[in-house]
Amino acid sequence: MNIFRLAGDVSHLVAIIILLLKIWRSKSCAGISGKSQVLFALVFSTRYLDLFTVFVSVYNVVMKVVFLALSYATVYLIYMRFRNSYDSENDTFRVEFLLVPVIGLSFLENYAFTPLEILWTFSIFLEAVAIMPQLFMITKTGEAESITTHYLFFLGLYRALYIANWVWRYHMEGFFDQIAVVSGVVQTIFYCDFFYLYVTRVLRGKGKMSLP
Amino acid sequence: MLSAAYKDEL
Repeated sequence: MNIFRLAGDVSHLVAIIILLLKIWRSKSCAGISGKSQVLFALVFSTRYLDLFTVFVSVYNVVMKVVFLALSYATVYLIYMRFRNSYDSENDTFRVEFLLVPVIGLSFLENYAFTPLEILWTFSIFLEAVAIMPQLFMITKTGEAESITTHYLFFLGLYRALYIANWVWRYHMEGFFDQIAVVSGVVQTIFYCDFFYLYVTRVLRGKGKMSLP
Repeated sequence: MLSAAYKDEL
């Protein structure tokens, strides 16, 4: 464990909690892409199956359980509890355009052709594109509430910190997970455009982030 | 190069 990965995991947890609290307190999921949240719940479900097969550390187990619980709670709030505020007209990204290539690629490119490895690889590739419906929804509505942008900021920060973690681990431990690194870099690139808008609009105190 | 099969990252 290193400070970059720990900060990354904390940033990830903060992002998930920010979103969950926003929906819970405002009793509304307007502006939130339910599809992205379903994809994230799928990412955790397919990646954390090793909870039943290998024990890494208490931290590892606790964080996985927390991420699973919070992501399913978020999906529940969006599609059940506050479903009448779900903005389905704007959450129209065709997730099959993400799932088909990700499933295909995880069968082609993996470390071992076993169910657990293929599901893990699927979750890595899926996480890289899971935010697309949310970013698409923001471009479609032309704006995002500031709390949603803070959620995206911490999500992007988590990915950037993980890249720092991989640089650190490569030099300190010779650790290099090619699939995770390549997919993680692609995922982080998707946030760059958002980061620019976040800094130039939200942090300048504009409150809402309205796209040009 | 650790075997990538050992996954300790979230």
